[in-house]
Amino acid sequence: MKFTIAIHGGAGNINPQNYTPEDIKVYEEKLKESLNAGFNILQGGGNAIDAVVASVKVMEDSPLFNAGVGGVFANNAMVELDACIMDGKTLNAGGVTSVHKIKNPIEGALRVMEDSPHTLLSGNGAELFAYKQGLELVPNKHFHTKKRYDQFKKAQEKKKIMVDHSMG
Amino acid sequence: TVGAVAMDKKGNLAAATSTGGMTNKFYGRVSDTSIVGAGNYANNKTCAISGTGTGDQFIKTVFAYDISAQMEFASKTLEEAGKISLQKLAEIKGHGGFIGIDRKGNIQMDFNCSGMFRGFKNESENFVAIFKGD
Repeated sequence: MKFTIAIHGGAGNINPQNYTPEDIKVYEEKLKESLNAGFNILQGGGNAIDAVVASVKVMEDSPLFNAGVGGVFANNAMVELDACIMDGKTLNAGGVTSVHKIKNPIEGALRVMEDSPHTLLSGNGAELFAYKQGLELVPNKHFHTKKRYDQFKKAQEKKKIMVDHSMG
Repeated sequence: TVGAVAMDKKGNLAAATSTGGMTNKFYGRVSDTSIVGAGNYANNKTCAISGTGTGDQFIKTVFAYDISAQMEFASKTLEEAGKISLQKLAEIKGHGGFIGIDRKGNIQMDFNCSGMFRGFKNESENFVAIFKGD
């Protein structure tokens, strides 16, 4: 059986004129790192669930993409995160939403799917569950970046809500 | 929003999606596509999907499940179903894209905006791209 993995790091108003060749190279390298993280698991005989979690974690940990450390600011100046996962073999699924402290939200989603009778946990309940599962919790400041804060201030000035990467 | 879909050596499919939402969104708004059925779905009978874009429209069109349902009940290919679901998204002013993999390991990456950070890898190919036309 052949095995394969695909990833995305967001979509939107992404135009070449807004990126230098160096920027593009940085993005491409991180995308390759994410692909390799999942592919290596598949190549070693690992399962698809572990592969997609590994690939997503690379992007969550990067400030380049709108998830985890690259998460954007909500209108209360907090970074709110959501994640979900689904297993095609069992049709089991799990998710966390409106969380502020789970370092890797995709791991929270995975734990909800595999270690709880629930499907979707939100806010404080999701974070308490993650804590009890031994997942790493971090202050919300962990997710703050200057780039995203500057985007947030511009969006506030324009009174707009902006999708990923729509601000150049 | 970031995401991944995969098929392992046993032919099992999985999808994962993670997001930080939309800049300056109302706090507490369950944001973009990280909702099972909306921007995330996996079913060994059809496909695995992860989406990115304007989340409300992904939720309203049940985007990811819609692709799977077209494949299961209308015998569409992943490519055909994905284009139809993207059209439905556009009709209610949604934009974004998705990555998908079907049960035979075929990859589809499509979007209705100017770019999407994306890539795939298997034993013979290794591809990354950002802009439309790449």
